[in-house]
Order: sequence, then C-alpha cells, then structure tokens
Amino acid sequence: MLEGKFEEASLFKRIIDSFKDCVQLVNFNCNEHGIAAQAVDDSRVLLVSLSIGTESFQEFRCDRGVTLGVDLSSLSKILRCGNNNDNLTLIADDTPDSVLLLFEDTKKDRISEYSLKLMDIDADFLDIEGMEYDTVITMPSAEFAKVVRDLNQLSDSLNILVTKDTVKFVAEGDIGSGSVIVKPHTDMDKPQESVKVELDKPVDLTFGSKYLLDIIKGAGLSDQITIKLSAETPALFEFSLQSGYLQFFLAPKFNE
Amino acid sequence: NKDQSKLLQYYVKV
Repeated sequence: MLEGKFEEASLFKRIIDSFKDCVQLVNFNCNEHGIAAQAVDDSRVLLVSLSIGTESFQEFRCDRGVTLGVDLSSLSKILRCGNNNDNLTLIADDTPDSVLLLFEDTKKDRISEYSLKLMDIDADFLDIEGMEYDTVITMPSAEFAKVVRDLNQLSDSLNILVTKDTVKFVAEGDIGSGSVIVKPHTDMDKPQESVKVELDKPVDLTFGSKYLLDIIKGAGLSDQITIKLSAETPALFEFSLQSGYLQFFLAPKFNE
Repeated sequence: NKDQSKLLQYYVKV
C-alpha cells in the first residue's frame, strides 16, 4: 500500500507542471525509497527522469512496490482542484486500478477527495545510468530559462559552447544572430546566483530550442540548474528537489 | 543544417 503525504500540494503540482507538457503517459514507480518515474517524449528526443525521495513527504510509507500508470493531463485536472497550501495525500493499494488524492485544508477542516483511474502503460525504459560527462555547469535556473527564451526568438536551435572560462550560448537564424556569454563566479551573499563550470574537455553541442523550452519549465523547482554535457551524447539538465530530482536527457543535433 | 538525433542511438532499452 502507498500512502504519501505532501505538506503542501503545491510541491507535487509544481513537479507535475514541470514535465506534463512534454510527456503524457507516465508510470510512477513507488517503493520504500519514494516515487520515481521515467518517460520519453513522442519524438524520442527528450527523456524525463523523476525521483521524489521520502524526505520530500511529510509522511510516506510504501510496503510493497506499486506502479501507478498515469495520464498527466488527467492528473493535472485533479491537481488544479486542490489549493496550493492544502495537505495532499496520495493513496493506492497494492494492485491499484485507481489512485486517491486527498486534499486537506488544515485551517478550515475541508477535505476533498478525488479518485484518478490508472492506466496500463507499456513504455520503454532506457538505461541512462553511468554516463560520463566532459563538463558540468551549475547556474541559476532563472538565468538559463531567460537565455533559452531569448535566443529561441532567433533560431530553432541553440548552440552551447563551453571552455574553461566561459559558457557561450549562440543562436543563428534568418533574422539575425545572438549570443550570451556566462562566466563562472561565486556570489558569497547569494550562493544560488553563482555560476560554476567544471571542465574536462571543451564542448560544442547544438540542441533543439523547442525541447529546451520544455526543460526550462522545471526552473520553478530549483534556484539552480545543473547541466552536464559531453561530445555527441545526450545532455543532462537537472533540477534538484529537497529530496530527489527532476532530470531531462536531451539528444543533441548533429551535422549530417 | 543539423539533424535531430534520437535517444535510442545512445541508450539501450532495459
């Protein structure tokens, strides 16, 4: 049996909102460590990997492994019915055909209960563990989101070039071109504003802007984003949760 | 002129 209680429904809402636009059908695998999910977008270019550790819950128990096959657009409809600061408890039995969502308004003693029908989802599971990366960038997620949104106006591709001293984002399109250079720095007063670059090898990769626009929807989850890049392999974009993470793996574009 | 690669080129199905 699964019983996971979020102190505030807003956390689960923000997590789901961060990836519901790029994947629709997702198996949530629940066990004693928390809730995890992996899903690939229809174009097979972007993969989402989610882990919500037990520390992200106010209360959590899951004695036996349970898989919840969920249509995220349906789940979102139900999540909109709860208030952000409600307690939200997810409840499912060991062989569930539905999951119960219980919103509790602690101040007004209002309890609302929704049942979401589950689906049998036959999805590929990809082995994404053990990749090594040439460079790891950590920067403010809002700053990365702005770069992606700004340069998306010029081109449907975004080129990321990393050298020892700089991270350069470049877009070249029909109306012109643009670039943004971000340099590593440490902000002692606001560590979340810092930019850190670890580099084994310089990297020059190009990504589809439309996928990056999906990825930056995770920026509300974390002040910082970690970007791991390696030549000719998918990039990893990670937002940390208090306990767990939301990761996006994005295949690069390549020259024919 | 770049083509989009797919994840299955890099990862194996489990």
